[in-house]
Amino acid sequence: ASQHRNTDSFDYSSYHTLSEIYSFQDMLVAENPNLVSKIVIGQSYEGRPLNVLKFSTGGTNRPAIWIDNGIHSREWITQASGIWFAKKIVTDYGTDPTLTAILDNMDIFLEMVINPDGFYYTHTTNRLWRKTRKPNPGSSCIGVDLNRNWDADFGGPGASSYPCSITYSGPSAHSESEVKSIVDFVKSHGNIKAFLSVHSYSQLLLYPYGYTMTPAEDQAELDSLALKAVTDLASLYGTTYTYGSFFDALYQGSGTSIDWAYNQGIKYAYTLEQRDTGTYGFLLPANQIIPTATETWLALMAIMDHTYQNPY
Amino acid sequence: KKTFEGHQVLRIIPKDDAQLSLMKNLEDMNEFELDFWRGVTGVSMPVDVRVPIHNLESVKMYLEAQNTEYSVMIKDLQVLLDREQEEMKSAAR
Repeated sequence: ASQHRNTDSFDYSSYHTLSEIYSFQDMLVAENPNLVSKIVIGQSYEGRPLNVLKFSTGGTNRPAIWIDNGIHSREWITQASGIWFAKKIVTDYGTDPTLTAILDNMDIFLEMVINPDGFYYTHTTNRLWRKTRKPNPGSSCIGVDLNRNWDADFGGPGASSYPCSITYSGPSAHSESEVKSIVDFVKSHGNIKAFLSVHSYSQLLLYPYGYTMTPAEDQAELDSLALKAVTDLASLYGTTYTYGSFFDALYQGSGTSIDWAYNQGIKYAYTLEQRDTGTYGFLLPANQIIPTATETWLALMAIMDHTYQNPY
Repeated sequence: KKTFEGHQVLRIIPKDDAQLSLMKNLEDMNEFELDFWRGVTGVSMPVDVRVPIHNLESVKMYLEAQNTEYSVMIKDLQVLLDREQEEMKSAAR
């Protein structure tokens, strides 16, 4: 049981266990029944629920924004930010005109912990675990890199077919339930207009493609929006982001979530790499959770608002 | 619970294509048991890599032999992990 009584007394400036995050989600739903609901889109390999919070003010199958955190389990700042984002949405709805306008017309789906098995493992056994916890037949090495498992040039350059690699793609596209559940959800929804994946820690904002140097059809718009997003982000604490296509700004990577999303017709597909400034890496101190989440939110808001203002 | 006493995270900034190539080779070397926190991207872009204590000397010698400069980003990983655990316990209390 969580020691927190409600989401107002929840400690957003600390890292939390998976059970505490699940409790937080249930509290937020209970406190905001007309705005927040919980959807279980599937189960992880070890049987944990894949919870998605839906923020909706009504309507049927409205255009929607997808946000996910924690695909790489050791990037704790991302799951912690996801908690903060959820509270921010319910706090700002009705007071912040931009978010209010978005939510009056669109839904937001937030998956705070894409990889719950890996996250649990980082708390119990190995703080630096990145992949899932699914055994690989014929290998003593465990787990798949969920951000190489998507059907977007699956198994191509920038992913590994070696199960011991931290970028192991898995045996086939969407072989992992954590990915397949999102794929099924997004496809069945059919009206997702932005797909935002939150990572850490190299201060990047990336758009498709990762698997090819060929520019995305919407590259000019994606690039211009990325500039707006990183400018808004930097306005708070001066945190500088580099932006560009995944291929150009980072490296070639195949099988990534945003490339899959973009190829599904979701134009506004971005990966954010949250801060560190080259001191702590994956071990960002807890006192930086709120500043990091706050600045990240500005970038997310820029993209969400643009998505709302530019229907397609 | 796995611990990381003495593990260091090194920050390496390749200065030219030759050093970039060297970094890529390092990524493929399984014998050093390296964990790349920030992978190899391009010249002048930082590469952060966790090195187990038992391979620290070898890795540093390898880098120095290739005239590749590095700095120690995290001196002892377990110290940071212990601090993180203590903060979590303290917050829970």
